[in-house]
Amino acid sequence: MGCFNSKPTRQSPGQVDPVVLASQTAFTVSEVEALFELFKSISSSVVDDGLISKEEFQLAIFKNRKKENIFANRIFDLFDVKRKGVIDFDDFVRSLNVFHPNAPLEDKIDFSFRLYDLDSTGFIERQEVKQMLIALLCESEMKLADEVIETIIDKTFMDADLNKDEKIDIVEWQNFVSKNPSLLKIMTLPYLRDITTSFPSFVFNSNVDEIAA
Amino acid sequence: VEPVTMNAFELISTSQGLNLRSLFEK
Repeated sequence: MGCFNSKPTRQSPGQVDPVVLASQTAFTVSEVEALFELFKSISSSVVDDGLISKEEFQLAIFKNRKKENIFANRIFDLFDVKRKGVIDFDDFVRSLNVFHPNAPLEDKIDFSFRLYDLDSTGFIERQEVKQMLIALLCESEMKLADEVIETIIDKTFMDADLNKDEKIDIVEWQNFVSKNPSLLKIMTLPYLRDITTSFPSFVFNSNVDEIAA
Repeated sequence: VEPVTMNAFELISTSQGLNLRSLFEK
C-alpha cells in the first residue's frame, strides 16, 4: 500500500455549492460556510474522510463514541438522507435546516413524526412508544414499574390516537403537537441563528467576496 | 413533574440523544 490515499479526504463547500444550499434553506451563504467548519470538526473526529459516521455523530452528541442511543441513532438515520450509512455535508445542512428557528412548522412536525416512527411504517405505534420510553428510562437511570409505563402510554394514546386504532398517524400527530407545542421544542436550535458567531473561522475559508444576507 | 402526569413524548423528548445542541459544543 502506498503512502498516499487517492480518495479525497475532505469535502469542501465548493463540491456542494453554498450558494445553492443557501438558496434552498433558511441559511445564508456565510452560515452555510460556518456550518462547514462545524461539519469539518465533527467529520474528522474519528476518520478525516469528509463524512460523518454514526460513531462521529454519537461522539459529537455524547462526547463518548461508545455510547449507543436509539434516539441519536434515529436522528443519524434521518440525517443520512441518501441512505449511504454516513452523513455528507449536503445532508447535514438540509437536515439541520429543519431545526432552524425560521424553518416551516410543518417540516418540524413531519421530522418529529418520522423520528418517533422508529420502523418507518407511517405510524407511531404503541410498541414503538413503549420501546422509546424504556430507552429513555434506561438512559436517565429512572425506574418505573411496567404498569406505570402502560398508564403513561394509555394516557398518551387517549389524547393522541383519536381513531383508537392503537397507532398515531401523521394527522393525529399534527393535532397532538398543536395541543402540546412543547413537544416541538427539540425541533428548534436557536444556535443556528448565530452559527457564524460560533464558527468565525469560516471567514478565512470563505469563497464569497461579500456576505450574502 | 411526576412522570405519570406527563405524556410519553414529553418524557421521550428529554433524551440527551435528541438534544442536538450538543453538536455545537466543543
